[in-house]
Amino acid sequence: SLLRQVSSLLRRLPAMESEKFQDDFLMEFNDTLLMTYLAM
Amino acid sequence: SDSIYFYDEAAQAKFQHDKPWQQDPNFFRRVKISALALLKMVVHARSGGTIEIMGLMQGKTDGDTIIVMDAFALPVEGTETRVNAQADAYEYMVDYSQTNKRVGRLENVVGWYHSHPGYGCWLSGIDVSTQMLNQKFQEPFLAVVIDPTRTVTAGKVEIGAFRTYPEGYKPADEPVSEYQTIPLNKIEDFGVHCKQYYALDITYFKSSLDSHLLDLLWNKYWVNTLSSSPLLGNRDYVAGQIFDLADKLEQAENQLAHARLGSFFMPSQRKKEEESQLAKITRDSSKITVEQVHGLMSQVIKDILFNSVHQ
Amino acid sequence: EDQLHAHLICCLENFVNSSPSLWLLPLAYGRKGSRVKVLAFREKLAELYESERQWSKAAQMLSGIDLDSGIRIDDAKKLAKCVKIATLYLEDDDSVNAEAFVNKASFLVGNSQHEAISLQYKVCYARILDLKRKFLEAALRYYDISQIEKRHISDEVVDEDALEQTLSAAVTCTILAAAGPQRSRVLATLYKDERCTKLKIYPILQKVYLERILRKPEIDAFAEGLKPHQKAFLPDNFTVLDRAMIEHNLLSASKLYTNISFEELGALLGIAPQKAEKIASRMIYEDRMRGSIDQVEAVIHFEDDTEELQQWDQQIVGLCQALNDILESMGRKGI
Repeated sequence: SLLRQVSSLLRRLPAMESEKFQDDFLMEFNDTLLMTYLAM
Repeated sequence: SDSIYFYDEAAQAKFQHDKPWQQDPNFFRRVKISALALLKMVVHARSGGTIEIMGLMQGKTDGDTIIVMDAFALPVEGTETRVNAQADAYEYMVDYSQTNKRVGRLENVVGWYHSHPGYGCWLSGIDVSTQMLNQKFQEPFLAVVIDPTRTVTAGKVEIGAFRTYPEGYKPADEPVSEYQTIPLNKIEDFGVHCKQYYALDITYFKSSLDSHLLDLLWNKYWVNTLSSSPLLGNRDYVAGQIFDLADKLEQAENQLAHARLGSFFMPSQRKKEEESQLAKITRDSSKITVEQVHGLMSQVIKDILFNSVHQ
Repeated sequence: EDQLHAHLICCLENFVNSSPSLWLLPLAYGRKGSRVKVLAFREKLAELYESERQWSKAAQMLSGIDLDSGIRIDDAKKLAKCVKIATLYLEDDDSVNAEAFVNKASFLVGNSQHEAISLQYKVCYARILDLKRKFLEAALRYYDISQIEKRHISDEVVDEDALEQTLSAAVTCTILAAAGPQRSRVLATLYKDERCTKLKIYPILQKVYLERILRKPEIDAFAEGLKPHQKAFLPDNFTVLDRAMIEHNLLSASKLYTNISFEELGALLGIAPQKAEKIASRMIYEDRMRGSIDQVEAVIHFEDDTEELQQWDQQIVGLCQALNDILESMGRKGI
């Protein structure tokens, strides 16, 4: 049962893999870097 | 270790009788808050969102320390800038205190707490007058302020404990308080009253049962740490902070421009003032940015941890 | 009145002849009865019908009392009569007649000081909503009644079993209600009420609240505890229960899958693919589920208005919990 649990855990990776997620993630990434730049 | 939870009624009565605080306006210097009271106050403050909330604290005193054992919310309607305990809150306070005595909870009310969502822990004009009134008739009495919004951003509880000086009292030395960003629209309220009160040192304590329960919740803690996004949760607050920063920059710039037109040789005092104002703005700016970069770092780490593994 | 009078006397004599034990019935009523006597007759006859468990007849007998004009009856008595008649009709699940008297009572209950009657009025009202399949409203009223704190109302004792049955009725009606945000809120309230953990129906409440798919055996077990009207057939030849369960499972599937073909969705729900498409389109139209249907491909795409980044955090919570569970079970096994 342990091995089954481990295998189902691994099967859940990667946690998120959608195009929309990538867009949102990079958008947030750039916003924060822009803010850092402005602060500088 | 749980002896702090024992209530010595005789000692408290003697302390009430001696009234040592009357000889020294700075008599109380420390506050000890129980884990239970802290949790209840923070949860209550966060439940209010951007609306201020208010509640009372029960506890006792030990020398120059006020010990807060428990806290309870008051049924008052807060707004963005005002929390006034309505008449029904007074009735509620009396009922609550009497009911407590009946069930063997002997601690008295030792203070009140309220929240400043997003604008830091200090006492406004209304807070100072409320606290002065309480210190006149309900000593020993403490004022605690919690900022639930900054708590989320900073990842630790933003909390301050204060006591006011008697009317007209001039404190010998400038009370040293940790630097914090005060929004432009509140700076005046802050500046006018900041010398009428002083901050106490806050420490926390928990019972053996609290320790056991918090250990049981340990996995909730690390799961929450890994699955939270400070960047997501506090967007409005950060946007408000940057907006406030822009306002302050503009104000500083106007003053600089104004000064340049006025006279060629800026008096050194004036120059120092400008610098300290700009220095504060720079400090605020780097504080906001550091918090954002921390948030971004956690996102990148989470991305590497949870999204880079492929079947 | 005289004809009615004669009719009543005749009914009484029939009763007396048919059930000799009723000789006890005091035949003090002579032919010279008055309005008040008619009232007394009716009440007496209604009592007898009630003792014979002929609920509707007892209700009809009482409903013949002219409450509005003539005899001077104060509001409290009128209210008591209306509630009594509605209660009797409801014993035969006759919501139409019962509703007429509950509506009459609703004008009087506001000023009533008699808590027991007010409580009975609330019970009648909830049962009528239940019979009319307004399950969510019925559930809220049942739940409200089940939260009574007093155990003595007027000179009557509030029965714990009755309260438990009312709470159970609230859970049943919520489960039968149309799936959607409102039902989810009531489910959350019930799920967090620790009294529900003691109910026989709790396992299914838990699965419904946690939006898990319900299997046929669980649905059949739940069906055993339903009342006839809750198993009645709807115009589309599905029962109330079928519809509630299919919609619930569809909503659960929308939390599990990003998209699914109607072929597989039909198999999952145990219905024809066309039927699944029809129900899904209605739920999307009524804004009880978010998604879009590609009829060419015969696929439904579920939408979740949670932001991607927040969904990511939710996935991470699930991953961490699963990891924590593995570590704990390894600890328990001494590995």
